[in-house]
Amino acid sequence: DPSSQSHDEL
Amino acid sequence: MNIFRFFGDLSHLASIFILIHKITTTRSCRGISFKTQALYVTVFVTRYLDLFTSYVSLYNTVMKIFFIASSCYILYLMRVRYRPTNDPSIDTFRLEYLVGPCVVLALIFNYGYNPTELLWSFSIFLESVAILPQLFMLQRTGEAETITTHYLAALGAYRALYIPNWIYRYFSEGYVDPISVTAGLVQTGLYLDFFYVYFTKVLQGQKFELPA
Repeated sequence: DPSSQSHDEL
Repeated sequence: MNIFRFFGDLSHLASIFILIHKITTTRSCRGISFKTQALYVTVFVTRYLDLFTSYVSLYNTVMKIFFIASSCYILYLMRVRYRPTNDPSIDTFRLEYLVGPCVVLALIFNYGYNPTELLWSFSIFLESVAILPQLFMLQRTGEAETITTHYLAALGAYRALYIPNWIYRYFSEGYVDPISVTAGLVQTGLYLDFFYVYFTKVLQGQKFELPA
């Protein structure tokens, strides 16, 4: 789940 | 962090510095769409709300603050300091056509029904089309100052570099963010026409002019 990586891109 | 993303972010920073340089040295914001710049403020503010809730890295935090601050500064330059040089009569793209669909898309495609995730998703969709008022203005006037085209090229390069970044991340981390990738591909696609003219004319030393 991408949101678990807390949106690390800018 | 990989090299594509790093250079993408540098390109994004460069685009902002080029834009501020253009406005302050020519003392004019002619040729720049206020609507596009206002959309970028909206994009950054809605996406970077997580500054207060989650910490990724010092790099990440500094960049977020920079993007919010610099985009607000550009609005100040356009609206206050160099206001007389801003011509709203050619900046006519209807914002509701962009914002409305982005709200709907964010409600359908998101990673969680909470304000932070919905605003994040909204900001991704909005960023993908935020350049349209600027490109529309370019299309209408049919020409642009060379420095303005460098600004757009740097902004487009930032988006283009995020694509190999996602490919790299898929193979190295198994990381895929379908919302970012889909919106990012659309966003990069919008620059294709511009890039064609930029490479065939501006980089050959000619003025940016669209065929009549």
